[in-house]
Amino acid sequence: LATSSIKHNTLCVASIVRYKRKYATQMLYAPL
Amino acid sequence: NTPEAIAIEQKLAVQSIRKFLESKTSYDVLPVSYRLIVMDTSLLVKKSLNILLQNNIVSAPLWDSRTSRFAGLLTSSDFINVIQYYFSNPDKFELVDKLQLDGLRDVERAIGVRPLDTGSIHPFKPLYDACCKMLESRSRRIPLIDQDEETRREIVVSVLTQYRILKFVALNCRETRYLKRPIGELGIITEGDLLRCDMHTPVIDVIQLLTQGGVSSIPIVDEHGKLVNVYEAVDVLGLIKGGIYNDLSLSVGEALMRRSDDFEGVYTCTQNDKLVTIMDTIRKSRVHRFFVVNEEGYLTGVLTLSDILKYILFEE
Amino acid sequence: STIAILPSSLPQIHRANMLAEGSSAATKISPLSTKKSKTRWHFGIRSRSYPLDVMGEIYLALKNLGAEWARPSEEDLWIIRVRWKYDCKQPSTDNIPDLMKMVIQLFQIEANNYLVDFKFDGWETSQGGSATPSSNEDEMSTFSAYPFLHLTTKLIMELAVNS
Repeated sequence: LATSSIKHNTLCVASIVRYKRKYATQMLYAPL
Repeated sequence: NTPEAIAIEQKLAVQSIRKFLESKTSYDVLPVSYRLIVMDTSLLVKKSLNILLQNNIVSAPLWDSRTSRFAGLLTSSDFINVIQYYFSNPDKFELVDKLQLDGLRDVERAIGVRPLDTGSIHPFKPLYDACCKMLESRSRRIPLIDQDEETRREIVVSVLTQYRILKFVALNCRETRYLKRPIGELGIITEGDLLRCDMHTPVIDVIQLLTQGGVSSIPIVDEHGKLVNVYEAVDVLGLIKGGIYNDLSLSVGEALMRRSDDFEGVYTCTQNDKLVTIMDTIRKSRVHRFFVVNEEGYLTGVLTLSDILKYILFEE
Repeated sequence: STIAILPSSLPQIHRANMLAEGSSAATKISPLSTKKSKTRWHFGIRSRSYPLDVMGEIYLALKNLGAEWARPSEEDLWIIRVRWKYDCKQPSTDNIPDLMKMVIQLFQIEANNYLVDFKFDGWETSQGGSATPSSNEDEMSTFSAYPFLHLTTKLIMELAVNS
């Protein structure tokens, strides 16, 4: 899991997922 | 190079490009490695705006963590709706300031606009089908949705845009070099009395024109009808950055000064241009429409990516 | 080709034209900054607290969030095997697994510098059965990270709020 610094009460987490033969860095922004 | 030969070559080239679109899937358009920014619907609208601007994007899929489902796309239309709601209800600033992304549907109902149906498609369906679905839904982008193997929940794999698809064609179809008929002959330019404004038109009126016309840009002409600039739907994001709605009283000329300095400029062409050079420009630059002008620079029409895609999919 | 970029639409020229026109607001309006503050990414979350305190914080946060965990054995005090009921409003039919498993592990980067790593560890159904026998790690290729990402944001927020 990758995390960003919490800024303006918002947190972003991400993980790199293989989709078939390609790689998606799925990032989710959520409020604190 | 007789006109007949050029016409036959163009017809064969369009049919070949169509076969290419039928033979590829949306998955093929995806880079080997890419990122997808998704927002939780409990985020504040003004926070989501900062996230789009910070990441240099104009749209993002939404995810509802309570239902664990994809909740549609956030686009500039949503911000236009919020602006129109606030402009009609200036006393509701508190509500607008605290508005969450899952409240955007209520705003649509409050101002009486239809939700933007973006549809969706499986990544392994033919690219041709994704194009047709996108054109049906009047949206300029289409989410690619698959299902998680274990939980059978939706996965947003990516979002394809008309620009990305035409760029994929321009990069991979050598047949584009045979599209040598003047676009004025193809009947694909939107001409006649285009919605337009001048530099002093209040920006809120221009925003109303965007909604009224269901278009994503409004040309700005001088007193003689010469094209001088364009106000685009995505310019709205910069107008209300930080959740400040004071600038709605600006003229469109003043509002355009919010554009960042790396804006590439408005692309123009004439009736005599050909799709071969139009596609080459799409291959090299981030261009989303071409305003058609005559020799003196007077506005005569517009050629959008939808017009080009429709021609490739359905004409000839 | 007569494809061109309209000179008067370039930001610098538009600005000059507006200022030349003497528009009062024009002097006050600045363009959006092009430099985007780069998001700084970390692996997991960092901590300089005493390792056992970190573990205590995590167990407390998991408890507050209603998660369960396997009793740690002596040799892997620094690993927590979590099972978390994913209560979402979707009608949970029995064959859709709703218990997410996660492995949380404390690593030492250097003296007084620790990292808490979160890793997705598959699904289970409430009835205790293990999830539909998903193809092994290598074949499973349609995996949605969003439920996992969502639960980690809740845990990180609980830790941030508690600390």
